[in-house]
Amino acid sequence: TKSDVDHDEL
Amino acid sequence: MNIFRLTGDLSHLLAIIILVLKIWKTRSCAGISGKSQILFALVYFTRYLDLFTNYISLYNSFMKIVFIGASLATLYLMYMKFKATYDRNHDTFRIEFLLIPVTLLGLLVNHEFTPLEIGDTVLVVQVLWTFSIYLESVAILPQLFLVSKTGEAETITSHYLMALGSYRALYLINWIWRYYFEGFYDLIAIVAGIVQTVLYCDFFYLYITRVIRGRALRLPA
Repeated sequence: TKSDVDHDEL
Repeated sequence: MNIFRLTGDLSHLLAIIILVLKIWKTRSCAGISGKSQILFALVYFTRYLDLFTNYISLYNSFMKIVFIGASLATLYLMYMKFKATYDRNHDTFRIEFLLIPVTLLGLLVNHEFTPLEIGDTVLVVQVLWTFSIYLESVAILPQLFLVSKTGEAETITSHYLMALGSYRALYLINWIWRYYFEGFYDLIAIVAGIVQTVLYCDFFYLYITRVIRGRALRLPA
């Protein structure tokens, strides 16, 4: 599974 | 990165620095909930696992490492160095009442919507991220419970709570901003962020009406 959600927030 | 996101991050950073300094300078962790601090450490460890899987920026990695480091330092000060000052008789919130529902919710409502498979690193990181978002939204409850139980908080502890609560409130404005200008939104983070901020409302009111006017934070009997 490749996530399309990149969490740039902390 | 907009101004609300940046001030939110700085507010978060300020909160954890205030906490470490308060404990270090007063040589005491009285009035601080060790249970909330354990939950925050768990939040950072589960959310920032992506330090190993996903590079975003130097700023991002740096802040994550600082949050994990400060969190560990706080736990060390509370449970080792100044253990004798820890208010364990008042810190009696049952954290399993938070951990169990939050774990179930993280498994059921996350961004992947696929069954959990062993060895799927991306999926595991994603589920743990979701768990951490849910857990963070309620992690302050043991601390608020402790304050309500003792009926008071030191002024420095109030500043810590104010900075920590403001951080997610500023993130909410950041999310509105990002929705309008970037078309970006993350429903899980938004809903949890609203819950997290709402939990502080009562405290915000007391802070504004008492602490800012130079009085100690004492709850009405």
